[in-house]
Formats: sequence, C-alpha cells, structure tokens
Amino acid sequence: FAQPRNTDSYDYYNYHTISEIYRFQDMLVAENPNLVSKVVIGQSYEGRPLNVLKFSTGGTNRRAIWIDTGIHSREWVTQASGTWFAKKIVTDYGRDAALTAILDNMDIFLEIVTNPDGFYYSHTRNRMWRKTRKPNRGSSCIGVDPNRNWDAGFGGPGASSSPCSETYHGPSAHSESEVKSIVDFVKSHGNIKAFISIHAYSQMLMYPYGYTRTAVKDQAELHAVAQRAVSNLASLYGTRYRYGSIINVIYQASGGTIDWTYNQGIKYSYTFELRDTGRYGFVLPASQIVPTARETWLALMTLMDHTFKNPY
Amino acid sequence: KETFEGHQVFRIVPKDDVQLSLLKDLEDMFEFQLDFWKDVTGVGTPVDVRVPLDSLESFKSHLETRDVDYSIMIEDLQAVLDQEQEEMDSAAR
Repeated sequence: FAQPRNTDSYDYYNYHTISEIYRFQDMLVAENPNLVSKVVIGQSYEGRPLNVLKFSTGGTNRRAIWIDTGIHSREWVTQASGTWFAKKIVTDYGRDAALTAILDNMDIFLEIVTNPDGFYYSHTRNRMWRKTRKPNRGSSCIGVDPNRNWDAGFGGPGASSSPCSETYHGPSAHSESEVKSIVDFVKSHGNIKAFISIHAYSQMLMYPYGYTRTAVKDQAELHAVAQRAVSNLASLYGTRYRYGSIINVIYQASGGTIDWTYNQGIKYSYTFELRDTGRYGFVLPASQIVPTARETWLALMTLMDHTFKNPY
Repeated sequence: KETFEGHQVFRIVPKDDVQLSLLKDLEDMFEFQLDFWKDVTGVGTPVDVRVPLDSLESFKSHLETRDVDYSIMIEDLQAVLDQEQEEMDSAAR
C-alpha cells in the first residue's frame, strides 16, 4: 500500500484508518510549522494519544475556537470531514480574508479523532461501534457513550444507566478519559469562545440545552446564527438542515457535550449532525466525504466569523 | 471481525403520537436487539433502525400488527460494508 508523501497527496475522497490520520496530522504539522502544532491533551483508555491540532499565528492564550469530530466512532464521515477541515484551514489562511482575520486574532483547536479506541475498533472489529472501549465493572458490555458522559444533567433522562445500551452515561461524569481530557483542556485554557462538536447523521445544527427545557439566555442570538449557518451551508448543494435547541430539535438528552461547554461560559456552543442521504446512514459512501465537508465548512465559517466579530 | 450479514436498516416515519409512543417503547426493548441509528424524535421525522437477521421476521410482524409502515433503507448491511472496505483497499493501493 502506498502512503501519501504529503498532505497534498492525501486522499480526502476516501476513508482512512487511525494510523493514517495520525500520520496526516504529523505531516500537516511538519509542512506548516508556523501555523500548526500538535497538542496531546491526554490518552484514551487503550493508551492512544488524544491529538489536537492547534492552528495559531502567534500570541499567548488567544481567544480560541474548538472543533471536534468523531466522538461517536462509527460516524466516519465526521473524522474524514475533520481531516478535510484541517487541510482547508492551512490552504485558506492568507487567501481567504475571513479565515485569515480569524486566525490573525484567534486560535483554532481541532480534534479529528475524539474517540480513537472506538474508531480503531470500528475499523478492525465492529464497524457499528459507537462508544468508548473501557470495560464496565460488573458487566460484560463495553464502553460508554461519550456524549452522555459530561457533567450537565448527568444521569438524567435521555441517557441510559445500562452499560449495554448505546447511550450508557458511564459510572460518573467525566469517567471517560476521552471526555475528561477535553474538560481539563477547556478549563485550563480558559479562553475558548466557541465549541463545535460534530456528529453524523440527520442534518441538524443545534445549540444547548439537551438536558432541560429551560432556554439558554443567549437563545435568540444562537438561533439567529444557526439560521444563517444552515442557510450558508445549503447555498452549496441545497442540503437542508433543521436547527434549534437539542431538546426541541431532537429529544431530551442529558450529559451532552455542548450543554457542559455552555455552562462553562462558552456562549457559542453548537453541535452538528452531518449529511444524511436517506440511503446509507453511517455507511455514507466515500464519494460524499468532500461534498459533506465543503458544505459544512460554510456553516463552520459562519459560526467562527460570528464568534470572531462578537467578542464577549 | 463482527459481520452483519442479513442485517437490515429500516426507515420508519411515525404517523401519529400512538406510533411515536410505540417506537419509543422499542428503544428500551432489548428483545429485538435493535440498534437505533436515528432516534425517535417526533411525528413525521424518520427513525432509522438496524435490525439483526435473527429478529427480522418478528420485528416486521411487530410493526405490521400495529399498522406501522416501514421501508427498508439498507437491504443487507454487510454487502454495503463489503463495498466500503473494497473501496478503501482499492484507494490505498
């Protein structure tokens, strides 16, 4: 098998294993030493590095934007899109005025494989694997839903207490190192102003809350920005998204990522559910990766640009 | 490697609150070993669910006796996964 020699020859139109994505990250850093660095924020349960790409043009502890993809491992189009986003950022910096302005003033953190053990397992043993891979005491069922493991209504309705369920919340909030590492990073950084967590599939852009019907105090603004983001997304291929708060657009879900980040004071907390062709579900054909990433990028830029222009 | 021969993915669009409630009950039911790909949200919103081969007949019967319409989104999941793997191998070469 041929390995790409650089990130230009990386095949963005196909799915890749975790080792190929790790290699991609190292190549991107090596090719762009003044813009990209790799931050290892922790280790997964099985000891894999939790790599975050930091895009920065300098400064100290600048205001920052966080993006993560692939916390649910079987949602392969998200990790693939994350890889495309990483390349897009280095390609567009200096060429695209909006992105350049953002990066001249803010940092972007991108975690492409947020659940590496699950991702590896989905490639090697079970393509349908969604959770982490930590064993559960007293149960033969493995793993926790890392999107129910956050300290925001933890253990409430919309999460399961059964380790065999796909929505098992885990023994305690932040019990999963994949989650705790982000928690520690966000807290220690202290200046993250937007947090965008990307899932697949069903074409939705959502903001908090999922664990309570109480509206967030910034609802009007978050709603208006979401509307603009999905409109820009649709401008490319006509892909239609629903948008709103998690509990209104989907259902009650406790312990979710962006509920926690919002409660930490990160106003621009959003979560995506990427493209759904209505034919393939999690097995979206590789030919859809780049179109999905391209349209999502337009929405991401809307969110990032708004964050940049509306400091708080 | 776990395989999914004969597993099908159903698409079900709940027509009313009764069907919605029925689908919600299925989410908590381990009997059919269902894997909800797209969870139950509201009337008119599609629900996608993977059904293992062993549960196919009983699950279909469960839906039909309750007058719940469904379509098959993926006929044989393993066939789709095989194609996906083939594409990955081919691209890597």
